[in-house]
Amino acid sequence: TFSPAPGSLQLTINHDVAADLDSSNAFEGPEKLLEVWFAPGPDALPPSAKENGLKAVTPSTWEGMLDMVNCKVLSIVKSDHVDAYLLSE
Amino acid sequence: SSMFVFPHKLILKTCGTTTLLLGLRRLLRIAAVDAGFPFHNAASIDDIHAAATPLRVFYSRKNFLFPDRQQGPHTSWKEEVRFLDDTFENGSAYLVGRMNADHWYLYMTGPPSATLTPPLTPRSSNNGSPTRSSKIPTGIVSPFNGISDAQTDETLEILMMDLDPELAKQFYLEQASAVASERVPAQAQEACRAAHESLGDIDSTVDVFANCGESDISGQQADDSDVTAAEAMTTEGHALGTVVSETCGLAQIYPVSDYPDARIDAYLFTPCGYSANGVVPAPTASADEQGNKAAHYWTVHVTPEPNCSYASFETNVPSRQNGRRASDTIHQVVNIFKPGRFTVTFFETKNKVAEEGAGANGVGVDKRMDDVKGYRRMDRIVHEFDDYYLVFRYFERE
Repeated sequence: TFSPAPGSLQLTINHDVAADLDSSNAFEGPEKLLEVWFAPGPDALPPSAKENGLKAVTPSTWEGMLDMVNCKVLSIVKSDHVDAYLLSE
Repeated sequence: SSMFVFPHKLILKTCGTTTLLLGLRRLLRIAAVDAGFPFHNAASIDDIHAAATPLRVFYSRKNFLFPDRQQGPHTSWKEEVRFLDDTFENGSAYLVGRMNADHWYLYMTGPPSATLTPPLTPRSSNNGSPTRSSKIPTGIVSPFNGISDAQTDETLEILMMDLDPELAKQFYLEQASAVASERVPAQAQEACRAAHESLGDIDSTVDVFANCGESDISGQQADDSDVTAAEAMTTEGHALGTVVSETCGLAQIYPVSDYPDARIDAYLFTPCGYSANGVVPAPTASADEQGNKAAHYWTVHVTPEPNCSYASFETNVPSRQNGRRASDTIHQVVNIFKPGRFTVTFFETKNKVAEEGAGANGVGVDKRMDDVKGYRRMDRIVHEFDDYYLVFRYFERE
């Protein structure tokens, strides 16, 4: 059983997307996996990068890119080190 | 599908007929414009082609079940490689495993020890696809070298086919609802439904949710009096996803007893299907001098339909954290789904392997990764790259 630590890991749900989601068509399971590194580590960002690097980018900006991929944001867990987006095709 | 955004890297995993690579250029552009990472393929950020220079790119996938349904550059591996070769300068493509069985494709760019190259001047692109001159260099070793977790990085991915039909039923709305109703009082369900109808936009849930006793809904038999509307502020898909995470055993892979700060975000699709992300902050013991603790992720996606059943599990939580070995994770995950066949890919940075005193022959040497009860290991293939070892294994049920 999890009890979220207040403030450290925050879950945000996109109710609009979750409300009318329908995945009744069986679909292709095996995923496409892309991993892109821009710096060796979180504490080795280049001087020009924003303080928090990619984590400084807003969800709505990522949504523009995800639209091109045919994905919607269902929910996000934000933490100090990583933001985890749960997506739906 | 899932996306994980770290300050220095981004992982995007999409299933179905999504067109992941069509988002790649935009991703690189956002990294330059919105996150400030350096670019070398244009004279100015105002040039619409200006895109951040990645240090390293990995793109991989298993062979598709229904390749003819794919769209865009994903209609074939050849097309994907062509697209990536048109985008990056020094990429390499690999096929790992049996051509006449489940195999795995990998495309990667890596840092040749190059020095900084001057920005290129792009010619105008035709029909939007990148032209050779607007290719993006990768792997540029630049002033931002420093302490990095790239030197201690590993990723484990388990791709499972022909899931045990009985176990796969857990990922259907009908069965999950039946299980949930045994575990969640009716009033909480009603509160959830009512709250859901009254909710408007995404932001309003942020603060309220921060204190949500969501796990109360799914994990414990809360009595009616202590479930508040705030606690019910979830959706049916998320609430059922949380129940399924508990009942199928996934929530026990990184149990709260070992990882008190961990968090799962799970969703059960209608009529079936399941996705979950886990964020696992490292235990306090592994914080550095400044008290910085890393965080890792795991993600699962399940397609339970019998004619195309499939489940994937991926994590970069370091093996040996909390004494947990990669083989423990494999055994536990395979036991949840009991697939007919599965592949295991294990990426490990070389210096990590060196730390553990294993040489190239010792990569992924944890012998228990080869011995999975009830399965026969058909292949074990080791690829050695500049900075990584990759071990690919393929198992079939005995």
